[in-house]
Amino acid sequence: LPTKFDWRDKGAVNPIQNQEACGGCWAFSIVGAVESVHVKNGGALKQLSVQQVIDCSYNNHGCNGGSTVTALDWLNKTKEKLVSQSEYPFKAKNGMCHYFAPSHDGISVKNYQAHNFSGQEKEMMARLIEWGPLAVIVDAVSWQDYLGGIIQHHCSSHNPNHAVLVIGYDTTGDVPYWIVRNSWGTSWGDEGYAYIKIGANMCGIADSVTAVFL
Amino acid sequence: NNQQEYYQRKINFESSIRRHVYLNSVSKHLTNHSAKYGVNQFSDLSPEQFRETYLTAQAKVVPKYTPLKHGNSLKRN
Repeated sequence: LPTKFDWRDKGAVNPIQNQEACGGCWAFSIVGAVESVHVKNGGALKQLSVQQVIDCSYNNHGCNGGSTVTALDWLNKTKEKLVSQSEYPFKAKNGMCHYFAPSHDGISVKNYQAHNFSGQEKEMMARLIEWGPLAVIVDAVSWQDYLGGIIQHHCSSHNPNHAVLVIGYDTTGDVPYWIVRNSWGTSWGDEGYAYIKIGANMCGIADSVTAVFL
Repeated sequence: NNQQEYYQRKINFESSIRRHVYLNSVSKHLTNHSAKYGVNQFSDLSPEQFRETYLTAQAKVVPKYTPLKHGNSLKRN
C-alpha cells in the first residue's frame, strides 16, 4: 500500500457541500461516492443530485434521516439514474420525487458492497484504493465542536449517527489518519474535512462501510 | 427577534465554551496534530438540537469483511 493516498489528487472529489439544516448526510455521502467512482472509471467529474436521492429513496426519510445501505440498495434495485445537480437542485427540505425518462442522461449503480472492517483498517485502506471513496457511518457527537487536527479521543464507536465519505489516508506522520469529506460546509473542520486516527476504529469509522460500483 | 431564543442560544454558546475546554484538555498533552475543538457554526446549538438536526444517519448491521470471500465475489462481478 502507498503510505498516503488521496482521491482528490486524481481529480475525483467534488468541492465540499453543505447539507444546511437537512439531515440528509446519508444521501450526500453516497452521491459523493458515485461522483468519485464515475471519475475512477474514466468519466468526467460531475456534480450529481443529492435532492433526487433525498426525495426518491422511498425507504429512507429524506431530510429526517436515512441509511446509506438502504439508499444504495434502492439505487441498485431500481437502476434509477442519478441526474445532475443543476437539473435537480438541492433545496434542503423534503420534496416530491421527480422522475426522469429512462433515456435521460444520468449515472446508475451496477452493484454495491457493505461491510464491517473493524480490526481490518489496513484492508479498508486497500479497498479505498481499489473500490474508490467509501461511504461510512460514524459517531459524530463530538464533531459539533471540531476545528481540525487528527481525532484521537472523544469519539466512541457505539453510536453511529452520521454518514460521511472517506476519500483518502495518510500514514507518513506519527499518527496515521483517514481523510474524511463531510457535508457541513467549508467553515466546519479543516475547510470541510476531518481527519480520524487509523487503527482504533475511532468514531466507529470501520463498522459500516459501503462502496459503490458503476 | 425572539428574546427567549436569544437567551437560549447564549446559554448553549456558554455551554459550548465549557465543553471546548474539556475536549482540548486531553488534546494538549498530545502532538500538535491532535484535534482542536472550539467555536464554529454549531456553537449556539444544544447537543440535543445538533443531534436531532445533523446526526440522522441510521447504520445497518453489515457482514464482517472477509478478504478472500469478498475479493472473489468482486472478481466475479
